[in-house]
Amino acid sequence: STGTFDFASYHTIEEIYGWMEALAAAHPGLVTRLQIGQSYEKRPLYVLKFSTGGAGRPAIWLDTGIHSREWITQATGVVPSSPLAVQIAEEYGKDPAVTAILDSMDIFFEIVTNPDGFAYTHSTNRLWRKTRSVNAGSSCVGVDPNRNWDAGFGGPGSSSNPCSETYHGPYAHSESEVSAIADFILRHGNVKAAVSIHSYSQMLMFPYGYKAAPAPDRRELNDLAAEAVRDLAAVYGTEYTYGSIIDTIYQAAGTTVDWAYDNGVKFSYTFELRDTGRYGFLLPAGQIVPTARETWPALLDIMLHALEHPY
Amino acid sequence: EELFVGDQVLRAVAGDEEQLALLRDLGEQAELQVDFWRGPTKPNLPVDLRVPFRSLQAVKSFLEANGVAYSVMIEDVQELLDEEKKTMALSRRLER
Repeated sequence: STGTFDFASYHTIEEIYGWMEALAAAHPGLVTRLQIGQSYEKRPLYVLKFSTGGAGRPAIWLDTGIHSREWITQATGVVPSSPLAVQIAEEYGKDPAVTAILDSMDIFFEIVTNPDGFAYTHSTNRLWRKTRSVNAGSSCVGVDPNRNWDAGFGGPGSSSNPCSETYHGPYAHSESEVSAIADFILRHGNVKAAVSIHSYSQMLMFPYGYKAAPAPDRRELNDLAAEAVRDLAAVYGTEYTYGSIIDTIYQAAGTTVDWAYDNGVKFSYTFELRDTGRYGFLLPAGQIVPTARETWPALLDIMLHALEHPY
Repeated sequence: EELFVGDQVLRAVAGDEEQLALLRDLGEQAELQVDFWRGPTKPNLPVDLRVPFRSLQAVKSFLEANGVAYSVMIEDVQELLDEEKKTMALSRRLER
């Protein structure tokens, strides 16, 4: 049972991995814990698969915690009572939207996308952001896994300095945490939506980040983002901005969602979860459940749209 | 374990491109070890920077000297982290 897990608290990687196993055990036939690779320090990269069966189904990809210090994102991934993983598992057969999605599509959810960084934030440096790979010729460790994707790799908005927090790495997909996802999505071949969850500037963004040109699907992506942030705000009044990454926040090369979009995943988004203007990404644990609860309807909008607009 | 006693997170707002460039320069000064939580992107958008205790005076003086408006978002990062750790420990005891 997952009943003893305190969702209003932050947890270590061992606790989260144990919880993932328990969730799968509690929902046999619906939830599976898959390993898609391993991190630089050989930790397993686990993905929760939500599926009601059938081969070759279209799928939705979700990830949290690619920047390890943004604990609110991993926590949002495991919170119940509306969000996200538990909600998906427990609302199947009850909630019409969740049921409709899972009757036709699979959902893959990587909750601890940067496990080495996450473990390091618990043991040594709470504010660690990058991976933990050693950089040849430098005493500085780690690569920004959200600048390491093969989408405008090495361009503006990423750094070639290994000591920078936005170091793009020696080459695209040099980080096993990144290549595992890229390989998985490409091998799957039928991923229709991808949402990468970050913290903390209250934004919902879509491609592009590495270039100023509008995405070919800009209008549809923009309209869907507007709907999603409206539904998010309806929960607690949290106001999000939305738009392309480059217009909304800054030019950033080598990001997850640009890579996904360039590789055929039309509904590609990145969230920046809530910021009260007081804590940054160090949100007190009391805000985990509200954050997750308000994120859920927006996420559901994106997933439903992907279901109802096949391509 | 690395501690962040006395480190502050400042929220600065650059009024124009010139002030934005100054904030970027701040990040380039390796000895200050400024950690941008929200980077300098556009004028009038907040820029959040964690400043180690030992660099606080220099960074604040720099901002003031250049007329960059700022406020203190987090007074002491370590206090927040200690509170976080306490909450986690309490939660673990409750689970048992």
